[in-house]
Amino acid sequence: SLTDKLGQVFARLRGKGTLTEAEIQAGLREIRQALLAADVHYQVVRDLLAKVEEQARAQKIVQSLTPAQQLLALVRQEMTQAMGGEATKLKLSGKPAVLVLVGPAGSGKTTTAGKLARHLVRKGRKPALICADPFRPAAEEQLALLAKKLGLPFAPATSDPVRDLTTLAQRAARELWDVLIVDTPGSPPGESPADFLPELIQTTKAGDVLLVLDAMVGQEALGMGQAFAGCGVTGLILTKLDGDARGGAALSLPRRLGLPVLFAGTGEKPEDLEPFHPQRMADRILG
Amino acid sequence: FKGKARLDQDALLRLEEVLLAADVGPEATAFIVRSVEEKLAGQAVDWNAIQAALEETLVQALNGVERPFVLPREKPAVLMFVGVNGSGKTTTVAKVARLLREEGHNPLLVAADTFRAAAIDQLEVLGQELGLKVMAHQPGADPGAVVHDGLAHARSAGYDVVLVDTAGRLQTKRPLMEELGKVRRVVEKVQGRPPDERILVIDATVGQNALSQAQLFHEAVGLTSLAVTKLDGTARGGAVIPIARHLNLPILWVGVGEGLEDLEPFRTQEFVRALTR
Ligand SMILES: Nc1nc2c(ncn2[C@@H]2O[C@H](COP(=O)(O)OP(=O)(O)OP(=O)(O)O)[C@@H](O)[C@H]2O)c(=O)[nH]1
Ligand SMILES: Nc1nc2c(ncn2[C@@H]2O[C@H](COP(=O)(O)OP(=O)(O)OP(=O)(O)O)[C@@H](O)[C@H]2O)c(=O)[nH]1
Ligand SMILES: [Mg+2]
Ligand SMILES: [Mg+2]
Repeated sequence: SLTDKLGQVFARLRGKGTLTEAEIQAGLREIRQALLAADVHYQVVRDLLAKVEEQARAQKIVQSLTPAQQLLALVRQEMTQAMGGEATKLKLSGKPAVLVLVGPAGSGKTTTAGKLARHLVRKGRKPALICADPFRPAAEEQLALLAKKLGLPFAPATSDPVRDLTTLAQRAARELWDVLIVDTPGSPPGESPADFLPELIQTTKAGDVLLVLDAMVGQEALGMGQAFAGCGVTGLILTKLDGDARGGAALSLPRRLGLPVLFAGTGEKPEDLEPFHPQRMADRILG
Repeated sequence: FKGKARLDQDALLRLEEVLLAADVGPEATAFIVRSVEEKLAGQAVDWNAIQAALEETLVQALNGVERPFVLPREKPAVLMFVGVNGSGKTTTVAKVARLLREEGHNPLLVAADTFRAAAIDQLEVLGQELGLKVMAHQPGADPGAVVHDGLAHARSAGYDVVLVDTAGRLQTKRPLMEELGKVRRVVEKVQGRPPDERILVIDATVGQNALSQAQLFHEAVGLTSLAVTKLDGTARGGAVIPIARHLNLPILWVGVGEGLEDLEPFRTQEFVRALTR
């Protein structure tokens, strides 16, 4: 573990007094390796460790008894702060509220749509699941099956997504749906999403635009976040955290793009959605 | 002690960043940088020289990874596709089937993902698009049973290649990995040999988790090869370098788009050039 590695780096110095500059650098190098191996973006790693280095000197870490633990605590604190912020919630503004899921191919948008629907029902809402993915084979069937499983309404918006959503927003009033959860097509890595998406988000005045990313995504995560800039993303959902991917993207995007992580996907079933825990995520990334 | 060139700080940083940005990872990056320094010993070091040494190092690291796909002689051949959730297995199965049909073969698709919502529907739509038959049971059926029936049908009806699409699963889920081993044994029982190719489908956007995927799927079914998807867009797929260093598995194909024609054979030179640009 990183704690052990750092412990070894500093072990030789126990009782020796102050740490040398070279030793601080050695400690930071170990942490850098760990963060890069955890898929944190290399620029984020560089900026974060520069800040930690400053703090380490200011805090006179060299005089502490457990420099490894102190250094790690500084890093963990920086990370938790970047990922934490105020507990960000869904806005769910509008009548009906419109929540749109966007993201690269295969990240888990459709599955997450079902999870969010179940979550919102438990919060007393009346969501409807809307398929606005005209491209993927059997996309409608996939979401319709999830809706059926949850006993929730489903509607397609695939012939002309922008116009279909306008019609559905009016239908929502009659049907007493108070949230439309909109599933959209996956995009190639780093590329802008389907042409109709920014217009759909604008026309429906979607208050929540959630970027769904796979926890195993590597250095592409930042580029993916930037590719959706034209969609006005309001938050992030990180999926497949039930595996052993360290999930460095959870640090890169909040820190660089100011995007909060709202939920964690932890399995394939509708109940496998959890609130995001910054502290736990920091520990997971640090390994 | 092999001599090595001293790269200045800027060149070193730039070299590291090219590799890290491509998901090569910190360990393999350190190894590649050392190798570049050794190659440049006693030479004038400008960025062109570094680039050339870098490409050479990467080509060497990927030695043995380029292997053109040849359909085995014994009919039917069986190609089994495995991988984590969302990696692009179903789409790749359809792309490879199309390629084989173009080459005059007669492929049968087997929908052995009986778990995920509309997984069978998805493969059936693709099969229809290609005019190819899909063997399927109902959702929730035992994947081994679907594969067994698919093979029995292929052998009696004279198909020359069977492509098996399996459900996505995270490599750390032991019962799901054991299920894959069971599917392999079903094929062994019917064919008298394991699937001719056991292909791990890896998403090019995956970071350092790719090695864990390769190692654990290899333990579960004995992989013979890889397919790397989503190499269109900005992803460079550098995570295959650690896999090559540890397992040296060939990469048969790369996926370069969502269309059924968007499949190319893996070419080391092209891959390396795209990675280092
Ligand atoms: N283990 C696990 N699997 C997940 C999770 N979220 C989604 N999946 C699986 O990931 C795969 C892809 O999920 P989808 O919901 O189809 O992904 P998508 O983003 O809609 O894909 P496209 O529409 O093709 O872009 C499926 O096998 C899901 O069951 C998760 O949190 N954990
Ligand atoms: N841009 C791009 N998208 C791809 C490529 N290969 C697959 N996809 C997309 O990735 C998404 C997931 O593909 P699937 O074939 O459903 O992946 P899978 O591994 O079968 O997913 P599960 O069965 O749910 O585990 C779909 O939106 C595909 O269109 C590729 O080479 N490039
Ligand atoms: Mg989808
Ligand atoms: Mg599939």
